[in-house]
Amino acid sequence: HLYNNRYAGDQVIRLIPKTEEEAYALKKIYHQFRVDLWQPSSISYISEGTVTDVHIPQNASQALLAFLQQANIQYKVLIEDLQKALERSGSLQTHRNRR
Amino acid sequence: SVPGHNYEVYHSLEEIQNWMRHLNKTHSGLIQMFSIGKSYEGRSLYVLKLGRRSRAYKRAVWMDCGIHAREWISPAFCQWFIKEALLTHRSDPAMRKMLNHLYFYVMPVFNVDGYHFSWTNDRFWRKTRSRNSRFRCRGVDANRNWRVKWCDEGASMHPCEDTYCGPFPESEPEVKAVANFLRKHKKHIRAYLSFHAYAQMLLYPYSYKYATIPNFSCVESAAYKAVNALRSVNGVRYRYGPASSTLYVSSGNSMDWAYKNGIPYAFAFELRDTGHFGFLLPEVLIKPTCTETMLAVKNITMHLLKKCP
Repeated sequence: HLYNNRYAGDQVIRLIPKTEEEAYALKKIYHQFRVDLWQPSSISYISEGTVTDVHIPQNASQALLAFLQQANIQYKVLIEDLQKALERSGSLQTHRNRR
Repeated sequence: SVPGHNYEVYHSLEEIQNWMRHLNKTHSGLIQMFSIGKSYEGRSLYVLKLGRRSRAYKRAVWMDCGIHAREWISPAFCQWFIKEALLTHRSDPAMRKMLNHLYFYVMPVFNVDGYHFSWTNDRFWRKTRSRNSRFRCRGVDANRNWRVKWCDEGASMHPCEDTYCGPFPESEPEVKAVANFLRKHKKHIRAYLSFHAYAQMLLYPYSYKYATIPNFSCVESAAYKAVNALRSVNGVRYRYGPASSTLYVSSGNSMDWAYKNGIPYAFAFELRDTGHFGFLLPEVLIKPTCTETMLAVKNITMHLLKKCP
C-alpha cells in the first residue's frame, strides 16, 4: 500500500455552517482534533456559508462525527476511505514507479 | 516530445527534473534550462525558458506550478504546457506567435522539497520543509511568505498552521529565489501566472484587500474570455474575479506581490476539481484538465499581446 497504508479509514467530509454559531463550533472542534483542512486553507476563513472540506484521521472520525451529529451540523462524506481513493487515483505505471 | 514521458500520469520530482534535462538537450532551439537557486534542503530550483531565440527584445510570461506540494495537478499542467508548445508551435498559428513574440519562464515545481515530501511521506503536505529551531513544526506556506501585506489577514503567525507566513518575508529560499528573479527581469515580464488546486477559479489581484486594480478592464476581459474558452472544451465552469472576493482574503501571496512589483497582468489558476476528488484528482482527468487550461492560458496570452497596453 502507498504511504504504508497510513490513510486507511481516513475520511474527507464537507460541511457548510449555516450560522455563525455553527462556524464557531466547527473552528473549535477543528482546532481540538487538529484536522487537515483541504478548503479553505485556514480555519480563520470559516464563517457562515463557507464550504469547508476536512480530512479527518481514522482515529478521530468517530468522535468528530458524533459531535457533528449531536450538534445537528450537517455534513456530506466526500471521500469514504482516503487510502482507497489514493490507490485509485494513480495508474498502474505510477504505482509501479513508486514501489 | 520526450520519449517515454507520459504526460497523463503524475511524476516524481526526480522524473520531472530528468524530463527537463532531456528537453534542454533535445530542444535547445526553443528550451533553455537553468537554476535560480537552491531549496531549503539543497535541491536546485529549475526553470525552463521557452521561446524562439531572438536578438530582438522580447517580453516574457512567468508561470509557476507546485507552490503547494499536495496540488499535484499543478506541476502536471506545467509539463503539459511545455509539451503542447513543443508539439504545436509549427502547426498552431497562436502558439507560433506566442513563442515568436514572447519567452515563457516555466517553473514546473516551485516547492521542490514539499513536493518530494508529498511523494515520499505525507501526500497532503502543503508547505515548504524549512525548520525553525525554536519550534517543533516545519514548513512555511510559500504563498504567504511574500512581501505584500505580509502576515496580515489570511495568514498565520503560528508555525504549526498550514498558512504560516514564516519568520519574515522571503524567509523561504524558494520564495527568495523566485522573487529575486522576477525583480531582476520585471521590466520585460508582462504576465505572472501561478497554478494551484482545487477550486476551478481564475483569480486576479487583489487578494490581500477588497479593491479594484487600476488596469481592471483589460485584466477582467482577459479572464472572462479565458474562462469561456476553457468551458468550451469540456463544459467545465470556472469562476473568475478578484481573489479577495472570489476565493478569500489572503496576504503575502505571490500574485499580489508580482502585481505590486510591476508585472501588470497577474493571475492565479485554481485547477480542478471542486471537491469530489480534491487533491486526489485521478490521472484520467489530467488530460481534460490540462487541455482546457491550456486553452485558457493561450487565450490570456493572446489577449494580452493584442488588446492590452
